[in-house]
Amino acid sequence: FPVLPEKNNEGENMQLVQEYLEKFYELQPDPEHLAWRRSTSPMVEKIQKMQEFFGLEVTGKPDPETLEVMQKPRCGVPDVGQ
Amino acid sequence: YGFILPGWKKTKLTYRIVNYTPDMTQTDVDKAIQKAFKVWSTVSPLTFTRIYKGIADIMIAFGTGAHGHCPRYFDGPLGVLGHAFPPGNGIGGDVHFDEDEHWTEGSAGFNLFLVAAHEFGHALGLSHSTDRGALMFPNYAYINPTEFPLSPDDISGIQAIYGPSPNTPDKPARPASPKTCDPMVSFDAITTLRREVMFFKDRHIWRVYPDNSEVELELISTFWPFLPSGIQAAYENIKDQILFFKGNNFWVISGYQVLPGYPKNINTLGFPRSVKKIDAAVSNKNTGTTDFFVGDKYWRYEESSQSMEKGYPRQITDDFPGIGKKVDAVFQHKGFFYFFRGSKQWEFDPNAKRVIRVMKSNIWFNC
Repeated sequence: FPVLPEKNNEGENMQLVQEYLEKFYELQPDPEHLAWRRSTSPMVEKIQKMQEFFGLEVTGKPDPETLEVMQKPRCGVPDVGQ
Repeated sequence: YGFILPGWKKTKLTYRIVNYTPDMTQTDVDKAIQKAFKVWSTVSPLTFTRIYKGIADIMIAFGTGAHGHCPRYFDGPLGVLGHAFPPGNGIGGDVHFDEDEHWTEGSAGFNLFLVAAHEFGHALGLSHSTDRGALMFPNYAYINPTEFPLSPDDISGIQAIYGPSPNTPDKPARPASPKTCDPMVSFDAITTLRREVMFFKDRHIWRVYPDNSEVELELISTFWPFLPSGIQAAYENIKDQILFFKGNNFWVISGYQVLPGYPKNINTLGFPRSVKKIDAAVSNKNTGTTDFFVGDKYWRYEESSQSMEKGYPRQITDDFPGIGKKVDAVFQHKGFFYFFRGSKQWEFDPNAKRVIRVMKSNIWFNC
């Protein structure tokens, strides 16, 4: 029966978060650190927006509930900033 | 809801199906698309006419990865299912579906009608809604196709752009999502499943772990797309299964699957034909019996022999004093029975046969 997804390794999770936020929350890729950004504050802010939109607890962190929502099939239109 | 003004400056719009998915017959695709447009034309002054060549306002296509001149790419199976562009010239209004998904007219894979209806909402100027019960919520959730898929939020959104329909809708909108901490909340049915308790209301389900403060609101169809909304009774049996009741039908569910041969008629459990529906059910883990509440009476079912006990039905008030004559829902937790009617619940000790306390129905949600 439905359970929260297994915790993947942190790198895979962060990649998922990065790609999701770029697609749906207009997170700008960092030109110097495409795979990883040194300052996480823009990402934290976008995660908070995403959590607020989906009615999740606003932690600014990619916790299991947030990752679960990010893995659900969805529409490709951004949720904010249209 | 959210929207992008001004929307289309006309109400008579055209659409064209540029290509087809091989997952479905062309007739079924045509039907799904037509039905998806009808959803919006029912509640607005918009009309949609199909054209077969040239440029339509809404061009509909299936594609994979980088497709045509579209600036947005698809991502393979799962993830993004489709996308659409707000009203405008050129790509404006166009709708694309990811051909890497499995498109169907049913509950398997992704239902094309539902995804198309959602994308058409974008093509008409709506953005995503934060209402989980809205069609314009960004995550896919299967809805029984016999139900009208728009929520009041969706209808308010489209009518904020184009105004209401000149005709009265022939189908009622889906009920709005229930509010978790509404003090007047009542429940259709409640059951345990292992360590969690599930509260059913219309199309929704709250999942609660009693020893944990988390409450999750989901659509029933997220887990069991084949179940109808408005479940009237449910209980967990001794085989890690849940039985769901609506009208004279019941379903046995194991995990995500319904067991073969269901739904069955409740008469097969031993009810007389005069019983048309079950109000509530609870399996007593201490005795291995299940009590079914129907009106002011209850029946007792022996789980091991799978038969009704003799001497039933009996009056609820005789054996469960203090809980009244009718029950909406009931479940067992740590030996006690919790009976619900309207916005109240009664904690009942089945051994002492007395009510311990009376509480608001939603205290399980930590409101």
